[in-house]
Amino acid sequence: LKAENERLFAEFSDFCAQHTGDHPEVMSYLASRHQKTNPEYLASVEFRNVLGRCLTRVQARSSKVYVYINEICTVFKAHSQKKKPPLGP
Amino acid sequence: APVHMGEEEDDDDDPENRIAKKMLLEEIKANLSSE
Repeated sequence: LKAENERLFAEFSDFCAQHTGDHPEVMSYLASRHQKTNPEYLASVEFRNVLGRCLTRVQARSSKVYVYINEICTVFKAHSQKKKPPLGP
Repeated sequence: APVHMGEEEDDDDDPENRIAKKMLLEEIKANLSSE
């Protein structure tokens, strides 16, 4: 499952990179978020489902490429290994 | 074609995509400044 998710993420990244040439920093940011994500989550069925859905949709509608990158980034943030402590009052 | 001086070229037709792009770029900027 981990290998399958890595393959899907590579496919998603390759496709998005072709449509974000004006802002290459977005793909660097996505990659850095991916590295900071909990490995257990990266090997989960849940992640495969999210990734599979986003990949299918972005391939069908490349005009929404940033929408799906943003969605994956949000998912990565939610499952980040380094959780920031809650802010005080 | 008209030239918009001083304006960033924005060819995103999809409003949802434009908003997501703006959010991502702001997030990246905030991340860079916090490091």
